[in-house]
Amino acid sequence: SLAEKKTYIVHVAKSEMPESFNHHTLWYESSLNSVSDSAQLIYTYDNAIHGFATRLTPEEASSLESQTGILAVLPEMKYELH
Amino acid sequence: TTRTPQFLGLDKSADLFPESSSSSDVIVGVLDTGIWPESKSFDDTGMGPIPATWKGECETGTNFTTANCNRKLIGARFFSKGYEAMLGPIDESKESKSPRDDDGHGTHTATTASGSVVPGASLFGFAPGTARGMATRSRVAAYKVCWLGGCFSSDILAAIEQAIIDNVNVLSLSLGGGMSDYYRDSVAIGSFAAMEKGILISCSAGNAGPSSYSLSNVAPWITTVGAGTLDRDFPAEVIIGNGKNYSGVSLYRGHALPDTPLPFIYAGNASNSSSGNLCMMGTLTPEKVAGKIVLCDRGVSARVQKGVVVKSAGGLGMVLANTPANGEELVADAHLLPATAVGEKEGDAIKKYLFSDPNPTVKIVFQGTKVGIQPSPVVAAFSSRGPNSITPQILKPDLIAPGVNILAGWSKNVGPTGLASDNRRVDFNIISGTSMSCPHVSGLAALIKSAHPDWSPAAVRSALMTTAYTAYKNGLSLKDSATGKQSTPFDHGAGHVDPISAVNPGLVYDLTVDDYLSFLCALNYSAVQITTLARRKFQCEPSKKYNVNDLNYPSFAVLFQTTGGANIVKHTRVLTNVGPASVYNSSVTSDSSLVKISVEPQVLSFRENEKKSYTVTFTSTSGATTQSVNSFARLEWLDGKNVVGSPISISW
Repeated sequence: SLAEKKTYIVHVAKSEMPESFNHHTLWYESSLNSVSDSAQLIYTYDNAIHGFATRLTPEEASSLESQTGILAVLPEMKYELH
Repeated sequence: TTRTPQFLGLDKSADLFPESSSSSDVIVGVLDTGIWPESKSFDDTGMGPIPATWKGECETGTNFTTANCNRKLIGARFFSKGYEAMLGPIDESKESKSPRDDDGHGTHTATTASGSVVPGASLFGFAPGTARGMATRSRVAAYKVCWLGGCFSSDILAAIEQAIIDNVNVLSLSLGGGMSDYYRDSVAIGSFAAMEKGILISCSAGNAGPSSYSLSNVAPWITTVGAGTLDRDFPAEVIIGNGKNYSGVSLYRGHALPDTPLPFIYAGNASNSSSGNLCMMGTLTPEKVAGKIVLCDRGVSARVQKGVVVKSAGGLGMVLANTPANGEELVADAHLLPATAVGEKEGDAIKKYLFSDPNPTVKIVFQGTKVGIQPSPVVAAFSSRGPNSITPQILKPDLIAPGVNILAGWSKNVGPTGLASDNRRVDFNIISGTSMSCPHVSGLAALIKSAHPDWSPAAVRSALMTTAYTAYKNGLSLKDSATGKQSTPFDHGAGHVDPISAVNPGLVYDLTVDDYLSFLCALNYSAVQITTLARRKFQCEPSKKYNVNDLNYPSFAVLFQTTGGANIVKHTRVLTNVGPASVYNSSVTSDSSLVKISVEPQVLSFRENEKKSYTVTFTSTSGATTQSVNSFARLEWLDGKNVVGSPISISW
């Protein structure tokens, strides 16, 4: 399971953050904990995107994508110097 | 750089870009391989206090502390969490876990955009002169996102996030990847947020030319930069045994070859491997190569690596011949052995001699640096080409800038070839790519921004595009290195950047965030896709008719459906007068009789700061065609002083 983990960038609709959370990072952690026992936040973003980066299995990514407020779970992309 | 300032006319522009505080208030953020802070190009002599708006900092890590920054290099950060999550902890014996540049690329791009003036610069005496960036008084902030294993989107997004918080004015990204739709592409998404904050984002178009549809970074809120040549060359002539001469290029400086002709062999005949002609590692037979000059074909492995292979097999030198993939374009390299690169035609002629003469010989004559080469600029063969594969109605690249054989700062942790076996260390290196043209435009955008601090990123880009030139001084059209023929807007976009004209463009095509949101509606993006890209709930109005053709872009890409489509396409634009009151007349030139182009109104009279709209109607006169055909045209608005030009591509 660990071996098949990949990095994903998770885009969220910040306006849909449940009122029970007083900071978006807490919401992100809670969302992650609901789909994975071990996943951790690599980055949280608030200016370039609304969301975070994390390592998930494909199943966890799929499960996360179905949650309310989660817009997209996109796999990490590799860019190259030109 | 030691030639582009003259090539672009910046050496005569002191009065256009006064050394005012506004020019030193502009901050260029560079996302790349980091920075070599000891480069003389980051000398901060004469620079005033760091702008009060600046929120960035210099981070500490391997061989890098806050003391490495100054009033020129005001920010240096590194982003490795995504990289390490993917590939494991950084091996600090191999790369610096800090903003320090172990590769050279990041120092090259940053100094090209913003480097201070450094007299007496050269690479082994090649390209000598005073090196400087495009915006010498701007400040630099380096964001290291690329590592030995590549550049990952999570790190790139983190760097853009931080650059927005830090308050950069221009972002320069000489990297790219894939051809994803905008809402899946981290560079496009992050750039949208930066654009919203008034940051101009300049990105390299890619080096996948001359194939069509090879562009990256094509989002309309990004300035996409292709590459052209300078009027400078580094000739190294090949003289074969029958007395014929062939021109090549080289940056080799080292032990000279004997003055007498040397035995010459084709690599394909000095190998037991089917790919021996490519001089891949371990494929050359030393007994056949020793004491000879070897002709290798270009491709698959790095050009400088082929030289190492020849040298380690006992070869004395190398002639590197282009294949059809590269045509006649010559890229000079600082080889580790005497070597020169020749074009495909020259290579074929030399091979013919090699195959026909039982005892072939050759001499390589290195001739140093030559300037004044014409025609220049020529679109680089490697520069990626349109059409735009994501939104064909947006013409890309936006423009071209110098990107071939560019001298700029380098890292002292690596030699000029980048090879592990290259122990040479240099202050400046000469390399090529759209990576090199992009920071030219980033720096020039910083200059325009310093002259017009209130202009939006779209207005700055418009100024750069509408004043770009598409013909040489003798009136002939820009050429394409890949074909030797006239280049098209799919190759050069609006043309070659002309910063002096861009300072006073007369009129600009401005764009707001709302315009881009309407553009996304026109693409039929879903609410989720728009929120992903633009970080907001935005409802496209069901009653409103959105049209991609109406994005107020400084160029036109007209699409006629091959079957069943309308034969009339209309594009509407709004011009903003950024000069004094004036009357502009439109003028259209076209290379095709297949389409009729009319502009309404044909004359626009502007007061100061006034906006006026116009519509261009394209009527296909050929009827529906089953073939994919491209033609090109140009629209200009002229008031006797300014020429506000827009390229037009028309595709069926």
